[in-house]
Formats: sequence, C-alpha cells, structure tokens
Amino acid sequence: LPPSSTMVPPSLPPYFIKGSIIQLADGELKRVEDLKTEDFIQSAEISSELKIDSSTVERIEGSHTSPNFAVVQFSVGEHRTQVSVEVLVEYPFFVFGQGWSSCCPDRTTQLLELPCTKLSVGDVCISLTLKNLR
Amino acid sequence: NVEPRSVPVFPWHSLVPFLAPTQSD
Repeated sequence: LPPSSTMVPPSLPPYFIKGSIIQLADGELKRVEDLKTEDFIQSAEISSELKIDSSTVERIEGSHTSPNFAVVQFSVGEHRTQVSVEVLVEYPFFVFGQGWSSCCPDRTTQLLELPCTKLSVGDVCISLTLKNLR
Repeated sequence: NVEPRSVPVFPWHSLVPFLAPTQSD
C-alpha cells in the first residue's frame, strides 16, 4: 500500500485532537473524547443564544473538488431545512447517544486519535441554531 | 519540577457545526 499522509490538514480544527480541553457552558472542563450527549444538551440549555438542533444525515457523497472532502447533506430541525456541508472526510460530527462519527473514522482515529465511528445516512447529529430570531 | 504549561481551552460550541438558523413560523 502507498504511504498515506499523516499530516493534520490545516482546515481540521485543533480541538478535535484527543486530549483537547473543552469548556462546557457551566465552566466544567472535559476532554474532547469524554464528551457526552448530555454535555451538549445541558450547555445549550444554559446558553442564552444557542440551542441544540437535530440534524439527520440524508446523504453522503464524495466531493467533486477533492477526494479528501465529502459533502454531507443534513435535514435540520423541525422544519427539516436542507443544509449541505463540505468537510474533510475525517471531520467528526457528534451523533446523539453515540458520540463522534466521521465519513472516514479510520482517518479520524489516525490523525486525531479521537475514537470515532462511521457516519451513516440516518444518523442524527448535534448541531446549533440561534434560540430566537427577532 | 514540572513547570505549569498553558493549555488551550476551547468552548463547547466550537465543536458543534452551526448549520441553519431557526425559521420563524
């Protein structure tokens, strides 16, 4: 097999690297790999501006621009707003009740050491929206 | 002796994609 790159791409944020310290809304500090669904829900409840929305994965396909990227189409919130995001295949999303998942979990684990499962159609990811639009 | 290092701390919401604004009814 040809050697694969082990560089962390610059567009992959540093806070997904295993061991990164994350501050919850109540001030508690946790490692990124220890975060639970409840941590996000409780933090959003404390937040005055942000709320958690459910984003269901409707489609995953390769990007036309680069093999390192994937296009993930979500159905967001009760209005089922259709949103597509282009991300690196190793970019992790947090799935409700499950944890970190990416299009290519092997690469996520290789690059970030973050325990990760395969993101699949039908998975419900945590996303954020504004609490009130006035 | 181990000198204390400053470790970056990231806010929880930076890990969550901000996907779409809530639509008003």
